[in-house]
Amino acid sequence: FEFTLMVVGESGLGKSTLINSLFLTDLYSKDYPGPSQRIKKTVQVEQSKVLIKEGGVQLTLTIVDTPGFGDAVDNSNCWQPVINYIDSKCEDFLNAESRVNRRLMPDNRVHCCLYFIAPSGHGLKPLDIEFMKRLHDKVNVIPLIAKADTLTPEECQLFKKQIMKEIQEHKIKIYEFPDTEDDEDSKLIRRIKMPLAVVGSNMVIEVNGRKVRGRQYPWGVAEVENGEHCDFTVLRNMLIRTHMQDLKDVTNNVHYENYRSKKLAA
Amino acid sequence: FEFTLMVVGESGLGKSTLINSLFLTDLYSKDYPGPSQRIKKTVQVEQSKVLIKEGGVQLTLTIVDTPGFGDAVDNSNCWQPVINYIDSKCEDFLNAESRVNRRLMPDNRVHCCLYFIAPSGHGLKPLDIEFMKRLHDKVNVIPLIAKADTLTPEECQLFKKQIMKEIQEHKIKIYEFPDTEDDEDSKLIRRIKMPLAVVGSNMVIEVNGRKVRGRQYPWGVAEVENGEHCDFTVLRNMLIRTHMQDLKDVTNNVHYENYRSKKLAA
Ligand SMILES: Nc1nc2c(ncn2[C@@H]2O[C@H](COP(=O)(O)OP(=O)(O)O)[C@@H](O)[C@H]2O)c(=O)[nH]1
Ligand SMILES: Nc1nc2c(ncn2[C@@H]2O[C@H](COP(=O)(O)OP(=O)(O)O)[C@@H](O)[C@H]2O)c(=O)[nH]1
Repeated sequence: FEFTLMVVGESGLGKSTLINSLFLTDLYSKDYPGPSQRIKKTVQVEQSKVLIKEGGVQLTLTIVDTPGFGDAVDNSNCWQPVINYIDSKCEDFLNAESRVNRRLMPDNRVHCCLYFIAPSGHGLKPLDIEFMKRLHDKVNVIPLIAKADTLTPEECQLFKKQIMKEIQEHKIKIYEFPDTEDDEDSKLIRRIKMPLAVVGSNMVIEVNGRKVRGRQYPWGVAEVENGEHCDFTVLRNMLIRTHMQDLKDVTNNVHYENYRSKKLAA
Repeated sequence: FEFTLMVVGESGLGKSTLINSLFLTDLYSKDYPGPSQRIKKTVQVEQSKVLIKEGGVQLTLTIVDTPGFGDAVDNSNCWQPVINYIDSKCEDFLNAESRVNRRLMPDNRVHCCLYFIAPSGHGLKPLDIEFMKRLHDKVNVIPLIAKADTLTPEECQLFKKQIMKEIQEHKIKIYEFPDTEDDEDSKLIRRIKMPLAVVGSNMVIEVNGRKVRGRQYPWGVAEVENGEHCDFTVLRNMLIRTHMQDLKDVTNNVHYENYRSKKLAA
């Protein structure tokens, strides 16, 4: 089973930490630092493979990151390398498709793009809107509120509402975890919890005798897997357990078809 | 007693909340929202006056804010309106100086600029460096780590160290709270705590029977005035109690003299 996950957002939004937390890997570490630690003059698109065992299934996960995105004084067109990468994977697939049996070829298309939103508490930034508008018909975009432990529960609720309002106003189509057979929570989640607000951590802390992944503050521990603290477990369940196949299907049936028809029409 | 304080940083860094907390005012509220809530096509520089009683002294505080700073996709030159404002106040003073007795005229020069750094945990952004390099010889720049409750104590220490390292590398001169007669803590603070990491709040919460200003999370309360939680009280003491006069003196003797000599040489 193969899956390609792209991760986009400015430096310091906890992207590397979240990827490590989601897949219980230390993909990003001192030896292979996260995208923010790499020197970047312009936006790069880089990929790395991780072998993961999930629920008994071997998963070859390709993580695509985008160091430099949103970090410059002038971020005009910083989305272009991202678009080029996604299109080039569709192009590879299109070329291969005309040659070999479709079932036999590797699928390196980008199945999902996690887009990290800074927890400003106000709303989307112009760059967020630009990016999502240009990418929503090329890849499954899943916006996430980064470093959600920056927001109180009340602030988080308001922020989610404001973001969804702006997403609708700008006619941005995000991936909304449609109902699947093995997941009755989708409807509820869609209505109340989007976009998902995440916290990640590489540290295990002891809280009341239990060992938990979390962030230790002088005023308490923000727990990654505590549903009262953030939506990390919701994201993990939906991304890895219940909706991974759907993300691949939508990529193939909608985004790739979109690319293919535009290409053949041109 | 009059004092002009400028506040600069991208949207959502808690600037309005911090100003309200520092001066126990609701300068920013639903009726007069903070700079981030105002519609801005380009960077504006706006000012508002607050009358404050501090230690029995009547203080006319002018707060200058800069809505739009750092918020666009392309932030090239977003510092220019800020530079223009500071220069224009020096120009006003220069013109008045040649006419009236210096002791009698109002001093509307910018005495201090609080520059808010996003708590990314990595280091300064290119925009932070650009701004401080261009402003450090025009106004007293006091960099602050915004929303410090986003960082664990360990992360905060590392972040402060990294920021000071970059400030030195770029030869940026920040205002470093020099020793004054009524403040023996300065040396210690300079060495260990710069830049100051602040948390602000408009809410009063009850913690163990005490009423405190803070942010209520499911995992605990981040207290604004708790020295274990952040450097808010250090900033308030130094800005308002011990160093306000020095900030005005340095503005007059260093930054204004700098402006004046450049102007007269031209
Ligand atoms: N407050 C908070 N900080 C986080 C979180 N995840 C990571 N961090 C911290 O934020 C900093 C940057 O994290 P990193 O994963 O390198 O972010 P990236 O630049 O987006 O890859 C580090 O100090 C992390 O420990 C989170 O969920 N909440
Ligand atoms: N985590 C955290 N959030 C804060 C802090 N101060 C303010 N906020 C929240 O951040 C959001 C933006 O605050 P605001 O003062 O309007 O920021 P501004 O845009 O820089 O003026 C609001 O939801 C505030 O409640 C802080 O110190 N820490």
